[in-house]
Amino acid sequence: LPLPSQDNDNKWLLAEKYLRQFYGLPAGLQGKQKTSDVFQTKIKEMQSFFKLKVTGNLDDNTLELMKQARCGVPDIGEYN
Amino acid sequence: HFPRHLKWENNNVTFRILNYTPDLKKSDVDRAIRNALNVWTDVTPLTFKKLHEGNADIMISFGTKEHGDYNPFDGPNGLLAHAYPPGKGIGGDTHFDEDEHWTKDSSAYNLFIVAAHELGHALGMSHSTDPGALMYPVYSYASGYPLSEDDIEGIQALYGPNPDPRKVKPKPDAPNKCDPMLSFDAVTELRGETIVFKDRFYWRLHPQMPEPELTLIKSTWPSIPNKVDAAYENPEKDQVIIFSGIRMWALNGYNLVDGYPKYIHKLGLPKKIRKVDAAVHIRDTGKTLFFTDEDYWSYDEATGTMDSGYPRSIEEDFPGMDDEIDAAAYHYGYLYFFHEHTQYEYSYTSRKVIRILRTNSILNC
Repeated sequence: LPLPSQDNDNKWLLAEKYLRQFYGLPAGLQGKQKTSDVFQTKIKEMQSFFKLKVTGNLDDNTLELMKQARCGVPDIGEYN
Repeated sequence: HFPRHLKWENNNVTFRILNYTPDLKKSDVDRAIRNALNVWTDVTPLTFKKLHEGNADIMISFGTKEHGDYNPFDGPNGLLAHAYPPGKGIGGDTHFDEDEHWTKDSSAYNLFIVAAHELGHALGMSHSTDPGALMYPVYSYASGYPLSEDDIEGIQALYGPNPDPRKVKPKPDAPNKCDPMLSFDAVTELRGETIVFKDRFYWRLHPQMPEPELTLIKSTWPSIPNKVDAAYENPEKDQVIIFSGIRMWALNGYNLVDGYPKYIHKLGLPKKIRKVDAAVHIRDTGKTLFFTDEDYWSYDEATGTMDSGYPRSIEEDFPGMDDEIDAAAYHYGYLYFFHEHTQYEYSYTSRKVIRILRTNSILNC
């Protein structure tokens, strides 16, 4: 992947934190499955939940939604 | 619902408020929490008893950052609150981020609305994908009855209905943009974007956004009613005028212009006109057309007066258009009339309907 610019860096960090908090993105490397695959899968889950266009990419629509004030309970799965 | 449809086995649930935010009077917090609980008792057999000591099912508290449950808050904005599904110990407990500013109105985060949402979790509801539902994860301020049909269906699936229900008026679910029978309330341009109003919502179409974005009207313009009848953009003034009933509002971008709402009769419409069905600005002539029932009016934006000789019959002046008009738009010499699930492309120059489309074809459906 091309080296991300600082702004890009922030976007990735925001997205990673969001997906980990609300969509169960696992921490750390994922062994056989490349990190970017898992990341893209989780973005798709989030886009599907919010009825955005499911692209798997961190597009503006997706980022804008990640910045909105919200509840801390995950959107999918267990909360404990 | 949460996995395993977690719920309280006993319908008589206890709650306790452990501490209070300094943003509001203690009595305001008590009332907000009680009203939030009442939202759910109205539609279920649940009852809530307040404890002032000891361990309650639902322990309610305000805290910042790491506050004892290893699910830290994050300072202002972002995470507002969270709650745990029914269960022993931390189950049902509800925490609010004290770094937020809590209010009783729409000026900051409304405690009642956030509490009603979190208590939904404390009763076993998970998040809804319906942007108009109380259990939608993103905060938005909305006045009036907070539950949508989706919320009621969810909570009654866990606890059943209230045996003697209070009459409630749940909000209809969000419109489905690809519903073939979809009709619009109003369509306008706004600085290069297209805004489509439907029920409590509006879609925002932007050339660079792949998908129309559905948003609650009130989350963008809290003081505009939940129902828009008509809207048009006057590019010369950089204003969008929004009509609801006998009132109209002016927007400059997404900001409300001072001095509004005004009565629509200030435009020169007679008092007997109580609603504008559709409005469209014809950039080439500088005129704005207002459609009311079977008639339409022509307003000269430059002089700020209604042209004489109106109203005129829509059917006579726009051959092929013999239906009332829900919404209208104008692009490059073509008028687009929307009536129920049909869109008529009308050539202004050749004075005839040249194409018929589905209303929601502009929503990529």
